[in-house]
Amino acid sequence: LQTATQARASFNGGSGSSRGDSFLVPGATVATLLMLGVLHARRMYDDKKVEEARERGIESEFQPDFKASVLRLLPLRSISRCWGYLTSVEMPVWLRPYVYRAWARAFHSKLEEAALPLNKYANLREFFVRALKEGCRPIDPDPQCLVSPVDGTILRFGELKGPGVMIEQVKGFSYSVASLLGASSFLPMVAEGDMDEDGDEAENTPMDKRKKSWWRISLSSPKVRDSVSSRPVKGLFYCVIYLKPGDYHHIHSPVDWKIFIRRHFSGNLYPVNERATRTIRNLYIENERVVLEGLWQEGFMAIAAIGAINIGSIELPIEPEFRSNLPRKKLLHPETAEERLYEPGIGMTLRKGDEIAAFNMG
Amino acid sequence: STVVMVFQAPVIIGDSSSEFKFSIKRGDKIRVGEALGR
Repeated sequence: LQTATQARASFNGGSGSSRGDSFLVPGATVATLLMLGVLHARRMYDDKKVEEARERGIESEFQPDFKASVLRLLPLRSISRCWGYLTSVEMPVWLRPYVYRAWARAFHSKLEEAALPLNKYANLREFFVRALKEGCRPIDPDPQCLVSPVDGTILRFGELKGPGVMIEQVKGFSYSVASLLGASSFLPMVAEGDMDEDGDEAENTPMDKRKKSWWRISLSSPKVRDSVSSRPVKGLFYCVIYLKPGDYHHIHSPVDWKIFIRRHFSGNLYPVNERATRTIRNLYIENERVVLEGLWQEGFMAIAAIGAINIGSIELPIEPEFRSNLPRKKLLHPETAEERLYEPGIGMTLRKGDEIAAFNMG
Repeated sequence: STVVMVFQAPVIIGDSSSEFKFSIKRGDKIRVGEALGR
């Protein structure tokens, strides 16, 4: 560009240098905008191709990319907390409906389900964690059924078999249940008589074994064999549900159960959208998460709430003082899981549909 | 954000009257309280 301008200037007798500079800035700006536009169009085209392939049942392979490696270098937790401060800024009452309607349009939220009038939510963070009007989410009354704990999209589900006990992130990459729930996670050994069906401790075990025998890890062989062949064998199942930014973000009990332990892993806060699952290895065991573990009528039950960069906070109505997405220096054990027992040995009883947690921004 | 559930449920060999079965498909939109399986 510079050479072309100078050449033209010498040809026009030198008066071209000022005309060249004035042309340079707008030219470079237009070129940059064009380039960004092309990149964005290319990205949308790629995502559309993946969407179409998925609808045809063709699962995309795991493909780590440059973007994922750049993400690792960013201070995602600090960015997430800044986002939280920003969305906590109180808005003038007249502005609130406009902002929330724009958010609802962008992320397909259903405003008519919000429990309060829009101008009652002081800031975006309050709006994001809004409750719903009574009766918006009827709970399936069938005692034999296990209900969805959240609104969202079913990513994967199935039975965990075989020695590895791995959950598939996408075709071509899986992570282990033990890493997701924590190495100290347990599975009741119901068949060994340590614990009878409804979780009461067996009388005939000595005290020290009874304490330990409540739970024993057996994720290496998830199917718990039962001595009497006619009685049910217990299998281990899983279900992964993705929540879009516009979805209702409270987590409810999928069954009647007792929660015994809460485990918190600080971790990272990568995005968890479709593209991230295909490019960031170990996404669900890298990210900050809270695991609630306990017992239901059929045995073991665990729910892991996994955060993301824009939704970095996990709140527990059952433990109001709990905080996630803290600065590293405030974390007790940044590298390991921080645990809390709920009423040791008794557990906290929840009915199907009770609220147990909520995601929030920042 | 993402929620992962891991749970035990009956798997019967032979009589399948009380074997746990999912009632969903991958990609389904689901809401709180709707059945995942029985």
